[in-house]
Amino acid sequence: MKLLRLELFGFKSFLNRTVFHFSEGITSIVGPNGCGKSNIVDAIVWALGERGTKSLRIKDMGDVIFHGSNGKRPVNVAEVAVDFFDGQKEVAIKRRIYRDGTNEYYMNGTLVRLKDIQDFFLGTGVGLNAYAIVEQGRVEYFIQMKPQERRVLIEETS
Amino acid sequence: MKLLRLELFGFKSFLNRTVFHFSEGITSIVGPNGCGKSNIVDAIVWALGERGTKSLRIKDMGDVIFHGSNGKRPVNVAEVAVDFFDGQKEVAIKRRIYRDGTNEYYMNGTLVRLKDIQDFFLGTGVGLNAYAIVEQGRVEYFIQMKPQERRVLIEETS
Amino acid sequence: AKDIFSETFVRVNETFQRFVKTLFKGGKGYLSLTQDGSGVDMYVQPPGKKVNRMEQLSGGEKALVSIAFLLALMDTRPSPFSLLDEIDAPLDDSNLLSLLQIMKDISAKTQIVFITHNRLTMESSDTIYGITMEEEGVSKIVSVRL
Amino acid sequence: AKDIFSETFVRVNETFQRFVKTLFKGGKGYLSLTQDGSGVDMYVQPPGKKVNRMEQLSGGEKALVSIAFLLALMDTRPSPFSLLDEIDAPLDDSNLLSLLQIMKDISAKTQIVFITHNRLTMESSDTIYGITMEEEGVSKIVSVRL
Ligand SMILES: Nc1ncnc2c1ncn2[C@@H]1O[C@H](COP(=O)(O)OP(=O)(O)OP(=O)(O)O)[C@@H](O)[C@H]1O
Ligand SMILES: Nc1ncnc2c1ncn2[C@@H]1O[C@H](COP(=O)(O)OP(=O)(O)OP(=O)(O)O)[C@@H](O)[C@H]1O
Ligand SMILES: [Mg+2]
Ligand SMILES: [Mg+2]
Repeated sequence: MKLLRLELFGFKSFLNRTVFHFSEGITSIVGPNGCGKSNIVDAIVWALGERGTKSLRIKDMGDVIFHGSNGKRPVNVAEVAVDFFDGQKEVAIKRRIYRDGTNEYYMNGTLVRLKDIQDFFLGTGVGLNAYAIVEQGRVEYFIQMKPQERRVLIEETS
Repeated sequence: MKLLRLELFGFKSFLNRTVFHFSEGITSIVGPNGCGKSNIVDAIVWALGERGTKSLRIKDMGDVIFHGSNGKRPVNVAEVAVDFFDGQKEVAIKRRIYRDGTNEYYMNGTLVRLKDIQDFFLGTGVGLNAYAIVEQGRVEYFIQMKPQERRVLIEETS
Repeated sequence: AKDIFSETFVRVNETFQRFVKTLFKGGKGYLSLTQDGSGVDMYVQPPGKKVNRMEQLSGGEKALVSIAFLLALMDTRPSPFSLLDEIDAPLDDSNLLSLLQIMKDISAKTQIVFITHNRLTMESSDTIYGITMEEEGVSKIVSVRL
Repeated sequence: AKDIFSETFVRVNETFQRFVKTLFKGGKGYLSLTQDGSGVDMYVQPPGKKVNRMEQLSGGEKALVSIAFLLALMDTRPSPFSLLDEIDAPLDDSNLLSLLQIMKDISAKTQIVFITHNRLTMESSDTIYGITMEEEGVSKIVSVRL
């Protein structure tokens, strides 16, 4: 399972369609404070099905939709697509949300349920409880967690 | 009220007598991870009468005493002295703690109670609740605090 | 007591607005009393942005807002000294340089002691103390040459 | 289920010990089951130090211990990719360079994406994406030359 591409628009500060191609090795994302770097992590985690508001730094799910700036009007839809290579073929996951709160999930262009996406990722290490995503300010997460939580993490990697 | 000097021994990782002279302007304290920089902040806050274990990163008050290393044996006393200039004369504050937990406070060489030290600093901006001491990892402290706490801070600077 | 508080509040609020403008190179920030008057809220709009809630701000932006409030207190009622342990960690170089410029001004009234790993902070200091553990587990002072 | 867990536990523990030794340039670290077996504790002794409780460690040391555990999981059961948002903020240059060396090795199996303000991390990356807000409030990609 390789991360190939991220494409997003209307998601938080990414008003316009923006595409990231991911290659092998180490990629760094850089830029001034407040320019939108952590919003990229939020976009990937959200596309994989995240529904918790705290880790997305929002109050309602609609808060991920671009809410306007001095020069630009708010929009009514946010969309994030993440493409993977699963060893044999490309798999495209997409999530869309409208102002009225309705969510749509797509896999390779077909409307699916969130559960289908979660089932697809089961056992691959990708997906919501991926230990390998460390949000900003949470570098001490693994030393601060309770011993029971640490045990669950090791069980999940068994 | 000017900070002139800090002298400590037996306090956390500062086994040997170490003296800092503070001058006007900006001073930076630098060094590798774990070398003892934050312990200096702990020393100053402790000498001014701090008794909370959480902000000192300890469990019992005796934990501030040098507890040994591979090459050195533990000691039985920790002492921190902080000298100020109050506009007219030098004032020396000193705190000492023994293994059995007894604390001693000194002002200009005379044994005093903690209350005497607190009274001396009342209204000077120095002392325990000094807003101007920001511990490591607490830079967002003022935006995260409750509105009521922010009001108290403004009241205290009135 | 009420009058003294509101007088101080006005001054802290004015200074907070000034430091937000400098640190964010524009935009606006202000403090306001809560409805029942028991607390003080803070609002900041970085230049060109529409911020509905402070939680939306980035890590660095939150640090700058918090620092602007600290600076407002330090300016309204200077404390003899200030100990700041790695407050520069979340800041980009340009924001850090604006902060260091402000700190240089404030350091005329208040002794500033930074703990830092950032070279820019070291380079704008008047004095530098190096700490090392030549003997494992034992801290000592060492001289530093930039 | 019990056997699989204890087998994985042994491997994660071995890898944790190895990464602690590398990151702390010595010392020792290990994981151990709690008395009732319901949880996993971690212990680290940086070289030459006597650490009674993990709370005594410095900010940077705690970050390194936490990272060593993450690396142990990543090594035992590689995840396809890893997103790391400013994990280098509390680290000094020497510890960051050791971490980046380990990350280079791990990046053969796992795509690593760092968000960083630190030049050392940028310089050891294969690809760099710059983000900017030419129009206030609107993020876009911009090319970066180091
Ligand atoms: N729905 C939204 N619409 C428009 N802008 C948004 C939305 N949600 C968040 N933002 C903006 O995104 C910005 C934060 O972006 P982000 O947290 O990604 O910054 P960052 O690049 O990680 O910065 P730092 O280096 O300080 O961590 C905030 O200024 C916030 O106002
Ligand atoms: N009572 C004590 N006796 C001896 N050593 C102690 C004592 N209490 C704490 N220490 C040691 O002090 C060290 C931490 O020092 P400190 O937190 O000041 O580091 P630092 O220089 O701030 O590092 P960083 O850059 O990572 O924040 C720890 O390694 C800890 O083991
Ligand atoms: Mg960020
Ligand atoms: Mg520290």
